[in-house]
Amino acid sequence: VSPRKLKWPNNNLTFRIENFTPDMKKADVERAIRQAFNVWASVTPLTFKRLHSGIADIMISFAARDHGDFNSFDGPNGLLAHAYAPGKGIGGDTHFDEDENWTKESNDYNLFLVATHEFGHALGLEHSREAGSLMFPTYSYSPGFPLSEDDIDGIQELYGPNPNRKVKPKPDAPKKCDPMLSFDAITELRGETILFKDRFYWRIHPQMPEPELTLIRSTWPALPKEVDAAYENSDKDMVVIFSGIKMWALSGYDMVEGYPKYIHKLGLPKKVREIDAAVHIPETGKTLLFTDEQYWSYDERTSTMDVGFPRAIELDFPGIGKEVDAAVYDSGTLYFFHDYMRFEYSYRSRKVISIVRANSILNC
Amino acid sequence: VPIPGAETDKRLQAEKYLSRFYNLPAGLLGARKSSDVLQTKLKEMQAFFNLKVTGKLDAETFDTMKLPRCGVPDVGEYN
Repeated sequence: VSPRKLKWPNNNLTFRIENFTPDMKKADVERAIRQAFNVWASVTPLTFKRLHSGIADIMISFAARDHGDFNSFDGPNGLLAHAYAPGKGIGGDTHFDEDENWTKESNDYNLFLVATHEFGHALGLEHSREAGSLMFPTYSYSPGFPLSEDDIDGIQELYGPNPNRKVKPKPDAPKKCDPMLSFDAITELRGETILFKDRFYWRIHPQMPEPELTLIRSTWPALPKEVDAAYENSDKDMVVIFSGIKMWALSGYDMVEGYPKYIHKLGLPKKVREIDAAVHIPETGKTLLFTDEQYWSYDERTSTMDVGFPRAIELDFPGIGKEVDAAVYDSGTLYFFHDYMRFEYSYRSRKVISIVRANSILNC
Repeated sequence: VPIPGAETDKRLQAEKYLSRFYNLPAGLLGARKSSDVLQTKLKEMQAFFNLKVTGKLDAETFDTMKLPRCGVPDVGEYN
């Protein structure tokens, strides 16, 4: 919220849509705007009534470049929209850049998401520092209910909670230096390391000083919101991602066509419903797939499952425990992640060399 | 030493971004003061986006500036 906690003095607000974008059907614009107001109404006592003429508290318009408020837009991309804090006159008014391509889908800029963010400003919220919250200043697409705990705390600080309804906020973004941090999956990707956690992934790039946290869906809208396991086959220049009984493939950051496929196509029995961790060992051409307390070996060269598997994790990798969450391989060393621990395991001498916190990989 | 063209463009773009979203003062400032203010504003922006706070216009900071975003400043009141 702003230092002076700017807010509307009453809870019954009005809005008017002054014009429409040609990018979408009129009904779709109306639906996006109404749904955006409903998001804020679901967590506060606020109500929003649409006016078709006259001056409303929140006047909504689409405009390009200079549009009469000394805050001009800049053409496609860059600035998408802006809104004014609660107040008389221009206060609460919300402007969308007509030079953007507005959609109701995940491509380009989703009007519902941008409108919900802007109405946050129109109701008195400022930008959030929390990546993954709706009020974070940069755009990212994510389906479902858009508010995080941080957004809800902010708006309820101004208007209080909704006495009737309860909604489930999005979980907060994971904190990289949380000592109890665990990972869902880890893979290399053309020299980068990608660490999946809940709806997010960290990207570690050799030339980036700090890991970068991003929503999975904002980079790969076709992937499920959370993933179980991932590995890179550098010979095929492919990253395989597992979630439940399906798997997807990436070539670089692009999705490979022909996926998702069922994991049983690899030769796993139907009783396997989820892969916990996966790792490819380039020297042997084998990919190890970990499920519960067992693991399987898949031969990438023949595309068949090796005989004699599954085998117990505990027996073949002594010292790392019974289960693993994620695994990566680098120059003869396997790194196993389980809960908040990382086990450095020498593949050649078959023993654990060191144990550190899982998030040491994030410079914590 | 003259600054190469591309670097000048980057700096101008960064100044525009910082004046829009971080209240970087507009107008002419003395050479030393100008660089101090720019560094302070860069640090403010880097801290906001959880980037490494260097006060320098590194590639990561510049990439963040180019992301599509809302036109409301990240600091101060928009009134």
